Amino acid sequence: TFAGEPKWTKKVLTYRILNYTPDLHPADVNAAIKKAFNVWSSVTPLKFVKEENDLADIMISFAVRGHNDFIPFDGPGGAVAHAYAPGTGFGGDAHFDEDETWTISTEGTNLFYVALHEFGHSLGLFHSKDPEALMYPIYRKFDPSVFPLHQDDINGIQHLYGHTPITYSDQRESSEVKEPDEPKEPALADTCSPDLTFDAVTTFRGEIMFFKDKYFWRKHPSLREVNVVLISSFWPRLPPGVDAAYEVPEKDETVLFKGNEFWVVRGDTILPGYPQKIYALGFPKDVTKIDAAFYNRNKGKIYFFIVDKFWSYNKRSQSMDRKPRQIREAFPGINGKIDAVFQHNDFFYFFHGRKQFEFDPGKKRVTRLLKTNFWFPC
Amino acid sequence: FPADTRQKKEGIQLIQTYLENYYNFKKDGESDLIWKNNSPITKKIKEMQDFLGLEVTGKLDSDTLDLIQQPRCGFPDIAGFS
Repeated sequence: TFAGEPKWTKKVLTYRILNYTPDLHPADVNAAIKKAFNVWSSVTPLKFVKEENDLADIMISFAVRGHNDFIPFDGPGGAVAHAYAPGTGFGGDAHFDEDETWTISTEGTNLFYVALHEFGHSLGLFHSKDPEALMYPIYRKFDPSVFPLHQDDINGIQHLYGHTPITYSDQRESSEVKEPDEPKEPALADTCSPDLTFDAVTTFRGEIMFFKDKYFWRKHPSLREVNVVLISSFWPRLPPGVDAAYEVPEKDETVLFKGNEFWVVRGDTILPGYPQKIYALGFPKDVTKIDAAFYNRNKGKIYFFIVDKFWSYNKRSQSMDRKPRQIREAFPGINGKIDAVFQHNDFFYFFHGRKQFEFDPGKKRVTRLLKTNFWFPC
Repeated sequence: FPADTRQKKEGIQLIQTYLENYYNFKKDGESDLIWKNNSPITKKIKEMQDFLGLEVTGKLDSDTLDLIQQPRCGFPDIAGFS
């Protein structure tokens, strides 16, 4: 952070693009800038609103050489952009050197990537000494398929603004989704809606099952079509609104949770003796529901997520952790309560509201920020 | 100048500008550019090499010369900027 740790006190910030580079279509500039702000929103409580005419907190402009501030640009190469720490006047503003060739690809100077760095300054981050971090001062080729923030960047910005909270609307939304006790019939959600959220997700005999209210979608990862199914048509005795689910492929069993009970199914058959109480798995009485769960085949462990903590159950030793751990300690970059999680190939996919985080357990970090409908042919 | 002397001169110019722009280096006179081990410019080069993760030699070696020619953010790397 900067000396004195200047930061914005409000959580909704405005930005205005004062002029556009002739190197790109204005719509591409708008999209690159918006995408950069969305990345910072994904790890903080901050929201960004585009201002069209008035003054804004973050004024964005393209200029060459001297441009009415203290640091003239230096022609092609060298300094490609700069931005100011939060504050009034110049505070927060970001300036881009028009002598660069701005692109939306990995050739030339990628506007999204540079803007993401500069907005780090606009929000209060100083340069990082970590060559892997986004806030390292030198621009390098970047891999657009990898989540661009390094843990160092996330630690810095969350030191200033905290984690991604669950806003009231998210909570209301997830409580509606998790406890559909109201008599109203929830309509079938649109899988391509940007507001799509899930109750639970699990693999299932080579497919992926996405649970929502009284339905689930079945999708094979390598096929386009998606089937929507009423939960009751598969498992009539199961209540709607599954909380969590995971599959143990080698036993051809899938475990479904609702409230403090769970069922084990094989295909469309509920195995005898279910439901059972989750306390049979080793949870203490104060655990009343599971938010999400998945089975990590490589480790032979089942992970249960409850609010911001998780428990793991070792299948080999048949033992549950004695006490829960913080999610973000074992899964850096995954903060707060999650709605659903599953493993696909060597990655874990965490769903939180409208966001989906791809997590690489090998690198122990988030590698991609995806939309929840990433798996659907939208 | 013979090529290598000219290149050296260009390198010195580059590093001096870079340190002025991003490391708050202020050259007061010719003596500041003398490359003794504890001269102001040597200290600044070490500070820059440390920040950018280079080997801290205090010299204008090829890695350092290469890195200071890469595109970068125009904001300084050390405080002292308000």
